[in-house]
Amino acid sequence: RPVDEDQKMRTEDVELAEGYLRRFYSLEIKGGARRARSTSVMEEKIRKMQNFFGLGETGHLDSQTLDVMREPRCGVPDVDN
Amino acid sequence: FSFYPYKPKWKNTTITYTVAKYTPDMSRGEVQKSIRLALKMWSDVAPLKFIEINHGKADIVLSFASRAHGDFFPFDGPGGVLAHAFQPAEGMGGDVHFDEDEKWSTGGQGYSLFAVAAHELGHSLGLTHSTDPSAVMYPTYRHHGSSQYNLSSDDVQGIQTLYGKPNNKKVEIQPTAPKKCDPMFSFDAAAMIQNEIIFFKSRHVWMRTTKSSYWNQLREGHISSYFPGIDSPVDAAYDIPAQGMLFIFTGQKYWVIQELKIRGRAGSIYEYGFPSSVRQVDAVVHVAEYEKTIFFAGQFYYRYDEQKRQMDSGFPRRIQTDWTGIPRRVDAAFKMIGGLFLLSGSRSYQYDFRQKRVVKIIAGNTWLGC
Repeated sequence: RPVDEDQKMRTEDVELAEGYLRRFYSLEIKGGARRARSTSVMEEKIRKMQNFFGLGETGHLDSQTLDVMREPRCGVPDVDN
Repeated sequence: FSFYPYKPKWKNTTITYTVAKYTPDMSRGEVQKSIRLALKMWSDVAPLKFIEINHGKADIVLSFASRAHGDFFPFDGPGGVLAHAFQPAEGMGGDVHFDEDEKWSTGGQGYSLFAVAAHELGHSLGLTHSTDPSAVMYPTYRHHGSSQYNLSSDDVQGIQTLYGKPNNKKVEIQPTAPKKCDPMFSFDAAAMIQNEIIFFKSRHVWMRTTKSSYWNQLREGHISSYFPGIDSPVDAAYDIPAQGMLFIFTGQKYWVIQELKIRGRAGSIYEYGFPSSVRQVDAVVHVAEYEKTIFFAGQFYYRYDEQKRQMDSGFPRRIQTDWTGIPRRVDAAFKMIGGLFLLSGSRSYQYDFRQKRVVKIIAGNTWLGC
């Protein structure tokens, strides 16, 4: 695949993940937050979601994690209700 | 199971509900029946009473809406979020909203309104999400016809923690043992522990000794009496005799057992290298001669190398391609002197690895003395 398509895939994955974690794991990425900090916050939320679903707690958007994020589900958050 | 902060619940356990807006995907009667069935699942196991009203303010208002619909949680179109609900409280508390952009049905094409309503009404009663994949309160949707969709013990424990047990209804505290001599009886899982074959079905366990002197000795009981801490139905189990270890799989998790004690935390089946499309394992058996563990999932099987601790390449393969005489799916498998035994449906198939074929077929519950 041309690199830009890979890049596009990855951007879509990150957007999917951010929306998912914002909705169900109260991820807050404030505008302008330093990149490093928001990445570690994101990793921590990804790990929390992976733990909930019994996935390997890598903190990264591996294919298993993304697949679970794509599954139809309830709109109530999994944590911090 | 889990609760909202401060564990809100309905003080008055006679709870009113109404359907304020219907979906064009189903008839009103089908919607009402799906909701009634879903409510009944909860009122069967807790002292709750639900009354439908058609005027005035109900405690629980159910409606179908799309995109932004008056609360702070707009829906997202087809797929993704199917519905949401609010915890017990005045006003919008307890209300349930279904995403009208989904296709709703009684169980055929589209999402089962009964299954989604059962989940959302759990929220309306005060439960939040469960990490138990077999629970109704698990966050993701699993397709079910209403016939095989029941509360798990996790759900029952959760709702009874909030509202107690129903006063005048029989709720099986210890579920009765499955009818093992029913001709259609099938197994969930099987493995060896020392000289005993252990069989799992629902949340029941049978242990049959293989020592010839006690051939007809069969012990049985609820799974929690043998493996405290494992309360979900077991999907698969295998043992590595040389290490005296038993591995039990439920949903996407597995536990390691030694001397009948759970060792460490639950692991994830994905640590074995399964693709995320595999949501549970049907059966598994370890073949010590080759240091390989064979997993059966759906119509396929995988081969895991215990030494390299990784899946062998070239898998999954279709079961019927390589296992002559074995049906498309396998429910349980175990290995003991004399061969490999695969349990599928109501039968037990003795498979000879060298001859690569089935050498004997008996009724599965023969193992249980039937």
